[in-house]
Amino acid sequence: PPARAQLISDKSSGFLAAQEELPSELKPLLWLPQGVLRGGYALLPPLLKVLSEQGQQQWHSQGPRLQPDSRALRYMKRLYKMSATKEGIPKASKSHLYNTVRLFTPCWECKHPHRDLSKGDLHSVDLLFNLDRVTALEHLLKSVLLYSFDTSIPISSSITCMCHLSVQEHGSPGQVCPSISHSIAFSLHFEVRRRKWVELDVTSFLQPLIATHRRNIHMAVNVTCLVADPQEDTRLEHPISVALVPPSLLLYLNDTSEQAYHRWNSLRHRRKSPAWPRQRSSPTGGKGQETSQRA
Amino acid sequence: SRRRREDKLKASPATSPSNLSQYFKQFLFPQNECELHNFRLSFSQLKWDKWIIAPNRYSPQYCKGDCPRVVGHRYGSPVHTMVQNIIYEKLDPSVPKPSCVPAEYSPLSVLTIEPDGSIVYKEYEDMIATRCTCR
Repeated sequence: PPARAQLISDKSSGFLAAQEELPSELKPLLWLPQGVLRGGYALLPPLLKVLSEQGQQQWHSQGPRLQPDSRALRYMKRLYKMSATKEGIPKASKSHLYNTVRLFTPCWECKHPHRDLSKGDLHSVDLLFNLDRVTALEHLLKSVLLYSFDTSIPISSSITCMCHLSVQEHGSPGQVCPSISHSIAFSLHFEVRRRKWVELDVTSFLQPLIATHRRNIHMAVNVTCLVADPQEDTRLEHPISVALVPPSLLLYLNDTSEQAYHRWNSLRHRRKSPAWPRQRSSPTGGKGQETSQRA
Repeated sequence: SRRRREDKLKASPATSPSNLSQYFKQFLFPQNECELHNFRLSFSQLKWDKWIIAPNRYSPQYCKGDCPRVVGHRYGSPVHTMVQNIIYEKLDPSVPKPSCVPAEYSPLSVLTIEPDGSIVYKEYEDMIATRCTCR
C-alpha cells in the first residue's frame, strides 16, 4: 500500500539511509515494522540482496568497507569466543546482559606529546568518535575506553596512572572553540605484563551523551602515568606515552528490537508456548517417551 | 497337508527380527515424515566472509517431510491441523494439506564489520530451527 512506501522514504533513522543502496525492486520487500528498520540490522540488507538475482553482483560491487584496526579485531574475536560457542550459540551467563557490543576506533586523534618526568609521563590525545551505527533501539549498559599497549616497546611492568577525561561540546556551528561540557578524573593501577588491554569504565561519563543519541563525541583524554616501583630508573628509554595506543570506544548495549535475542524473553517464550513440538523420535525410544509426555 | 506346509516354509524363509521391525515400521511412520534436517553453510560460500567475521560455520537446519493425517498432539499441532486435513481430503482439495514447518528456534551470535569500519557483536533471535511441527 502507498502508506508503506511512504514509510520507506522516511529518513528518520540512519539505518534507512542504508536502504537506498538496495536495488529498486527490493524496496517493496523491505516494508518492515519501524522497529526493525531502526534496528540497524547489519544482516537484513544483504540477506534481501541475495534474494534478488543480481544481489550477488551488487553485493560484491558495493564499495569496500573500511577495514577495522587489527588490535580492535583481535579484541572483538576474543569477546566473541567468551560470549558464544563455536556454533555461534550465545552462552548463558549472569554477567552477560548485553546482546550487542559495538567497538569504535576514533575517526581522528591528535596527540599532544609532552613529557615532564617530575609529574610522570603524560599521554594526551583529542579523539572524535562517530556513533552513527548506534540505533535508537540500542540502550547503553556500559561504555569503556579500551587502551592497548604496543608490546614491542619495553616499558615498566607495573604502572599507576591518573586519567583526566573531558568532552568538548560544539554548541552553535559558528562557535569556534568548543566549551568543555564536563570532565572526570580517576586513577588506575595495572600490571602491564599480564594485560594487553586496559579498560577505563566511562559509563557514567558517556551515559547522558548516548542517551540523547549524540552522533559525534569529541573527547580529550590525558593520561599521566608514574612508574609504580621507585627502584626502577624513572628515566625510561621509551615513555609510556609512546607505548599507549590511542583508545577505542567499546559500547555494551541492550538492543530492544524484535530481531535481537532477549534472554529473559526466550525463558518467557518457552513457558508460554502451549504446543509440544514433536520430539524427534527414533522408532524404538521416542514412542514411550511421547506417551508419558502426552499423559 | 504337513508336506504342503513344509514346502511352503521352504519357499518363504522366516523373516529375521531386524527385517520384522523394518516391515512394521512402514505402518508406524510414513516413509518421509515431517522432521528436522541438518544443513550447514559457511559465510564464505555466500562470499560474505569479508564482513561476517564469526561464526565460521552456521547450521540453520530446516523442516521437511509429510504430515501424518492424524497429527493430534504428536507434533504439538493444534486441532485445526486435523480440520484442515479433513477439508483437504473431503471438501476442497484446493485447500493445502498441513505443512511441515519449524516450531522452535535458537539464537545466533554474529560478529560483523560495519561499513564505517566499526565492529559489532550482535545476538539475533530465531536464526536456527530446533524443532518441527505440522500446521
